[in-house]
Amino acid sequence: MYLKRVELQGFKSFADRIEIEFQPGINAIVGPNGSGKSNITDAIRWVLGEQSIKTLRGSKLEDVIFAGSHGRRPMGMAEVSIILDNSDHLLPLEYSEVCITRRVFRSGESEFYLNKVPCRLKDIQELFMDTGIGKDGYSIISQGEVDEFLISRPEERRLMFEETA
Amino acid sequence: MYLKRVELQGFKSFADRIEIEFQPGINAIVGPNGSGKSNITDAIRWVLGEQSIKTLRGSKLEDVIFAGSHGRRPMGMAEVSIILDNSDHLLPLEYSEVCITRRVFRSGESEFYLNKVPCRLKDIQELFMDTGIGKDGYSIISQGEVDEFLISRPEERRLMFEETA
Amino acid sequence: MEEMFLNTFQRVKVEFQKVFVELFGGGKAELILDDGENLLDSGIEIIAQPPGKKLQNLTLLSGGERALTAIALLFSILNIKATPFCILDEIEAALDDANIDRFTRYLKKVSGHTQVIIITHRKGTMEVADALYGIAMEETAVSKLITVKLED
Amino acid sequence: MEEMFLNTFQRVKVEFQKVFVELFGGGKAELILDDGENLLDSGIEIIAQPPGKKLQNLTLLSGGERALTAIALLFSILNIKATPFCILDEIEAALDDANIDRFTRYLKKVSGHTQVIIITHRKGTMEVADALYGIAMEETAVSKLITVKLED
Ligand SMILES: Nc1ncnc2c1ncn2[C@@H]1O[C@H](COP(=O)(O)OP(=O)(O)OP(=O)(O)O)[C@@H](O)[C@H]1O
Ligand SMILES: Nc1ncnc2c1ncn2[C@@H]1O[C@H](COP(=O)(O)OP(=O)(O)OP(=O)(O)O)[C@@H](O)[C@H]1O
Ligand SMILES: [Mg+2]
Ligand SMILES: [Mg+2]
Repeated sequence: MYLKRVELQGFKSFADRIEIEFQPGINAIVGPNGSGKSNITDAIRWVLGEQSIKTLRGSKLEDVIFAGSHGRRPMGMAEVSIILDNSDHLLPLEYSEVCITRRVFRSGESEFYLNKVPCRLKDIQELFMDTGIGKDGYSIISQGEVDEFLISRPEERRLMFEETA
Repeated sequence: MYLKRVELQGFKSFADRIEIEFQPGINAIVGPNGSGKSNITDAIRWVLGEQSIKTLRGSKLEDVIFAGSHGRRPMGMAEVSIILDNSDHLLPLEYSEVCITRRVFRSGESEFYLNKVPCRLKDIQELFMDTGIGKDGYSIISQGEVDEFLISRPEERRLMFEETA
Repeated sequence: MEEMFLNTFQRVKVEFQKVFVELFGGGKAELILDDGENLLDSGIEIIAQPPGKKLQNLTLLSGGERALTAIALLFSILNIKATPFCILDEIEAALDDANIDRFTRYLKKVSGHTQVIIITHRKGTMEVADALYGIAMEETAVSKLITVKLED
Repeated sequence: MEEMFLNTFQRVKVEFQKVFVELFGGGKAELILDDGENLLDSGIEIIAQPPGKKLQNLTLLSGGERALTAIALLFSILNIKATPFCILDEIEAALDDANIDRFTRYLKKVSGHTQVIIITHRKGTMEVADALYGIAMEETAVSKLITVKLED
């Protein structure tokens, strides 16, 4: 399995729809301070079911929707899709390609889709359980978080290990 | 006033006596990871009266004394001296050069000197009050600390301002 | 449940000893269950000793040494329990150029079993990338993607 | 006492607005007393808006933007209440090369009234140094000083 593509629209600084096609191997994302690189990390966390706005560096749900700028008006919705190659069927689904989409509106309404079929947040979170991806996994290390491995108390570290076990 | 020289011996990784002569203007300290650069920051904090071992990245008083290595035996004492140009008499002393020395032994005994005359820690801390240097001042920013300015709660930031006022 | 945890722990423990030495070019490190009697409640302690140095509290390590130790632990877990992909946001920011060298060489190995998506400002990391993605921002504060050509 | 605090606060407040704009090449920033009525207990809030962007919570700023904002506040305080010297340990680590440029130009100004001792891994910072000090470590894990020649 690998991450084939991420599609963002209206998510944080990605007002215009952006599609990023990833390769197996090493993919390096580069660019100036404040250009939106870590916002991509946030987008991937979010579409995989992250519920803590604090983890996404926000303070309210609306913070992930493009807030507007001096040149652009705010948007009403944020949407992120992640497309995974599932030919090895690591995810227990028949599909050889899995697409997960998450949408949120300013009203607070949320929508989730698994291969274009509406589903619940719970379905997405359960899909990734025991893969190391998603909630409590090790696969996403945010900016500044690498030191946390060492600062966390031995008991906290234990919890992280149990997730991988 | 400016910092003319720092002398370290037995302080953390500075087992051998080192003298660093600084210039007015910009002095850049460079070198590989783990070579001892931040230990110099710790040494300057310490000689100016820092009492929190945690601020010096240690967990017990002895942590600032050279602990030995595969090539060297531990030392019994750590000593740091800081020599300041005081021609503008910013420090309320007649001397145009002020030397502060701090020593600590494994027994926990500490010694302090102001221009070679024994004094108390309190004398050193009071000397720097209202200069912005030393305890609660802004003049020393440790590695990783710059984000603290933004994370600290508004009330904590207030305390910092009162120190500069 | 406890047996599964212990099994994974043992394997990561052995792996961590190897990866640390490879990233630091020597030294040694350990993962220790701090309560050997009561495994269900035991925490996990990290011991790290860079080459030539005496074993001391983790807090006394330099910024770069701490980052490299954490990276060693992360890579050990990925080696034992590979996830399909990992997203790494500037995890090597504190490393000097000599350490970036060892880091990127090891990252290449990890990418053999785990797709790596890494956000970086470091040339050394860009040089081992199989694909490079540029993110830029318009004056309108809107992010855009720039295709960056890789010249090897 | 309260008057002295207010006086200093006002002066740093005005300075911060200027320094932020110079470091970011635009945008705007404020220092706000969050309790205008009860000055003795009021906290200090930071508002920062990089050029072209909408004003949002500090937490949404990027790593580099947060570092530059904190540096702007530090420099503002040093401009108003110069200390004889300052020790800066890798404060510019998160800045990209364009921001390092503006940072170093401003650092040169600050060094006019405050001696600067800065630990750095960044070329841009080394280039504006008046003196360079190399710290290296022997195999015996003992630090030593290397005189580094400045070739301008
Ligand atoms: N909801 C939003 N609407 C518009 N812009 C947003 C929103 N949320 C965040 N941003 C902007 O995104 C920018 C941060 O982007 P990001 O953290 O991805 O930067 P970065 O490329 O990782 O930079 P660095 O190299 O400094 O880490 C901030 O300037 C912030 O103002
Ligand atoms: N009491 C001590 N005795 C011997 N060595 C010590 C002692 N205290 C700290 N050290 C060593 O000093 C080193 C840390 O040095 P320091 O933090 O100054 O590095 P640095 O040059 O700032 O590196 P970086 O660029 O990674 O920040 C550690 O390897 C640590 O083992
Ligand atoms: Mg970032
Ligand atoms: Mg350091």
